[in-house]
Amino acid sequence: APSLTTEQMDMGVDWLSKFGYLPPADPVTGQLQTKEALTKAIKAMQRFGGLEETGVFDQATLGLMKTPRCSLPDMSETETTSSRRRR
Amino acid sequence: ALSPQKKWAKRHLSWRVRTFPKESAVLGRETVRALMYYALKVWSDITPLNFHEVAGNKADIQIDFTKADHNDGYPFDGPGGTVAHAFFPGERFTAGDTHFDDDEAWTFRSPDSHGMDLFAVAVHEFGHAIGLAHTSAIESIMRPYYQGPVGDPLKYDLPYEDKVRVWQLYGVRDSVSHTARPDASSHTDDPPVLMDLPENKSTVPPARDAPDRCTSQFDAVAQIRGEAFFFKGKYFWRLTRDRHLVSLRPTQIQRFWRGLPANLDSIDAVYERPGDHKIVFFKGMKYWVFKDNIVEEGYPRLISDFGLPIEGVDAAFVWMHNDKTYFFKDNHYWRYDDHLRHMDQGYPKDTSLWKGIPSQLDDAMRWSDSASYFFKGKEYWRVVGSDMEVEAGYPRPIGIDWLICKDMQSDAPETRNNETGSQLTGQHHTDHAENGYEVCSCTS
Repeated sequence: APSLTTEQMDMGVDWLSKFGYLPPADPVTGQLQTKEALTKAIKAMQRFGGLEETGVFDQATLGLMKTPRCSLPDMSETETTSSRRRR
Repeated sequence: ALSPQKKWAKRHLSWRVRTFPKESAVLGRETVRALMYYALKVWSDITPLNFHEVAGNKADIQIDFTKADHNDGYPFDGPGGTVAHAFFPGERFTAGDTHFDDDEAWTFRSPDSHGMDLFAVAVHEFGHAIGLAHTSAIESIMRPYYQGPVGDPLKYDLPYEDKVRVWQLYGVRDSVSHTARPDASSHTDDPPVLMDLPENKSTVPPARDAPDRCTSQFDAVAQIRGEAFFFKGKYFWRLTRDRHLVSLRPTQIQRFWRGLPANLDSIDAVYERPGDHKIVFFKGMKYWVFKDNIVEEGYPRLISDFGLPIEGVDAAFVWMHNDKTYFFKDNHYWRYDDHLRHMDQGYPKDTSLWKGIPSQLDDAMRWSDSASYFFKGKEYWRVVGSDMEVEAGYPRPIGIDWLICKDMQSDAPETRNNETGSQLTGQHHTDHAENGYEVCSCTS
């Protein structure tokens, strides 16, 4: 996939957090998302959206992220944090 | 999908559109309210939930059109992006509340490219408001992404996937067959309610010649889109699906049923045609076909189209038992197949085959209790299901049972004791109209 701009990466990470695929970055440590968590979150979003699970912000994924949608998250807090706990 | 959400403990939920789209060029307030009504009806048709519109700030489901950050933790983001959201049941004050982004171009019956179909988004959001979360199922209305218009609100059929999930929350509404698969199930028989209610009575002063509903002998009576219409002269009264009179004052036929000749002084018979739910009016040897409340091109035509004699008809109704249309004139009746559009063989027959029914009827109609009702003078007769014999205890007075008349006028037939000799025990509505009260009923 063509290399992403920082802006696209930031938009993607914000989007994943907004709709429940990524737990928000830890406000205390400011700990950023691990690469593995990000890949996992992208795959979950692609699965939910019926896309091929590449684990990267490819064109189809960025396109779907721009589609008008409902504000409510697709994953509940519990699900996101439980997957982190499981890890 | 998200883990199953909370659900409403109660079954009767109130709703209200608190704020409307500000700049909408295409959606007036009445259309927005009607679309909300139909989007909620999608869910109440198949579950034991009932929605009713209220005024004031106590509605369970408060609906707002708002923009950007509106202090609920889900700020909107201008045109596109996030377009709406709703709160799940059980979330304290906001439970059920539904917000639409007023920066979107909300449309109704427009092609996809012209904006956001309000009905489609509202069905989705009300799914949240009753407890459904997002799902990845391709067919589902609860997918998080906007998928364009879903067609005519009056004919919309929920994807089976969504029916199953909401049945898991609330169970099935009695009248719904939950075994029918979407491919096999015909569209819900529930005929669409006529969208426009007659103008607000208070803006139209009653004319001098308006008839009195408690002393009238009606020209025609019909169930139209689930509601009852009583016609007299140039006027009619309307009752909602649960038999509530919409207004004590009759409405002028001409003001609602568009396209009848201005000099028409009364109607002979009316019925709603099975299949396409169009409405047929008869007067003398002519008839008119209406789509909703507007007459179609090319009418009036002669009733010989049905194979009926040109003397006209007294009564017309569709028997729920066989979905055939019955026409009555004097002491004869005909059976017509509206699906094949031809008269059945061997007719006319003598009305005495309908035991207990008088000849020269004023009209007849089917009702949502699956019974058939026959009207003549100020009385009516009831025939249950597939019987052809009047039920015991009839005739009964139309005014008391249907039109909130307290005591029939002196010249009306006295309230006879029925066969068992007991005093008539019909529903007694106290009619406050005389002493200054206005009896009114909510119809949505």
